Amino acid sequence: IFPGNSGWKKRDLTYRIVNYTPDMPAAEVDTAIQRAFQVWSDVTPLTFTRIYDSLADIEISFAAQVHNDYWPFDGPHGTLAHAFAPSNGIGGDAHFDEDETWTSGSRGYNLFLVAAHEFGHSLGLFHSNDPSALMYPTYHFIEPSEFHLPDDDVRGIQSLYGAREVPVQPQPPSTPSSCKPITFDAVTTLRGEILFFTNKTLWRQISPDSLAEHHLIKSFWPALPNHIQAAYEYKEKDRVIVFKGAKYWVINGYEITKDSPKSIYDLGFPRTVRRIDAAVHDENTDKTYFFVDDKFWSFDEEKQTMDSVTPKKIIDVFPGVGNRVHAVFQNDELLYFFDASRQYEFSTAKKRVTRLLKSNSWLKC
Amino acid sequence: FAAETSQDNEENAKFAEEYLKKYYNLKTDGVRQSRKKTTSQFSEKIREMQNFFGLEVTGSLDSDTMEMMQQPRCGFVDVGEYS
Repeated sequence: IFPGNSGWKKRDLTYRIVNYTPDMPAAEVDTAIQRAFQVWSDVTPLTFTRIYDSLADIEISFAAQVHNDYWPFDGPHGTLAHAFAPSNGIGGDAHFDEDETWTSGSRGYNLFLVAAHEFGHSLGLFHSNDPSALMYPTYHFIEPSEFHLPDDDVRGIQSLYGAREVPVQPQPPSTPSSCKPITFDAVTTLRGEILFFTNKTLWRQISPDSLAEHHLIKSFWPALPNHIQAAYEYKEKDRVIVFKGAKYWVINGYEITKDSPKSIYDLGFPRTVRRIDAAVHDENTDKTYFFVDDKFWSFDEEKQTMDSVTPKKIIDVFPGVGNRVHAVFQNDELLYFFDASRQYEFSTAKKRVTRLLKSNSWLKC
Repeated sequence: FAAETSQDNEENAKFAEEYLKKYYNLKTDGVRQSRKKTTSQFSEKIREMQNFFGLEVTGSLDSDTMEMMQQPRCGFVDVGEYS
């Protein structure tokens, strides 16, 4: 947080969208801004009301190069946006560089993600040096539907405004049917079982012909975070490694090791990598593959080092599984890649996709 | 950094100087300072940036540091006073 700036004294703030970018339909800008404020109102007593005709606490505008403040923008890329700490006048305002390409998706800079970060400044947060944090200075695309405010940011904003008195009503814990279309966060084997992670729960397939059990992740491993992002089993050492953000936890047998979590940078990732999308140890090649955006790294478990020939493009080595991998695991020498709702059975021997399946096919669907 | 730098090192140094001025309050307020002083301030600010991002703190413009500087980012400072 800003030294000497304890944030807004009031809890009910107003915002005004002063102008629009031509890159996106106005309705999509409205939605991105509204959802970006919701990221913060979900975890604090703050409320954000949009006004149209008078000065708001938080004025939102798109501008290029020099624009009525001391921080001119710099053209495409580089600086994407900036915002000002809580105070009167320009305080709280957020400016977005019109020379960037703004989007609701991943081609260009996702307005929801950048706005959520900038509104952190508007509310009194400084930058974080936790690579998993929203308030980390550099941009990193995350599917907005998968976005969850990281713990570091929750702690920061609640140190200013406290927690939300009336907790956001969690959806009634309806046990989702295992047969609805499902997007897995991560999939791994574990001593002959298969675990499918999604949000705060996991589906446990104990044997090929048993029905999958549904559990809360924390009922198995209280120390593991929810919304994990990747996991793989390394049978040689009877361990499963679970990833979230720039950290990983090692599960030996069924116990999380005392020295967990560790930093992914210890494995040899560059600092520009801030999360792992999927991971699998391939028994055929005895290599562990880490999938990040449209690339993958190959890791040698014996030497505990990254293979220097990577990173490589996913499509160059695993053609047909798409540009981005959500989850992956191995079964009977075949790799099973998951994207949003599909599953690709891939043969590393034949170097091609051998079957296209529904993502929940293992859950007897 | 050595004066006799190749063209792209010169450009990297210029890019880095702009970056450090924006986000790490590097002061080059136009007053001619001794090269020695400028260089040490420059290296000091690089160390500060490398420390913030968890890079190896070398004080010099290595490739990891340049790669991090080239990441699209927020225009807010990372450390130092905020006015």
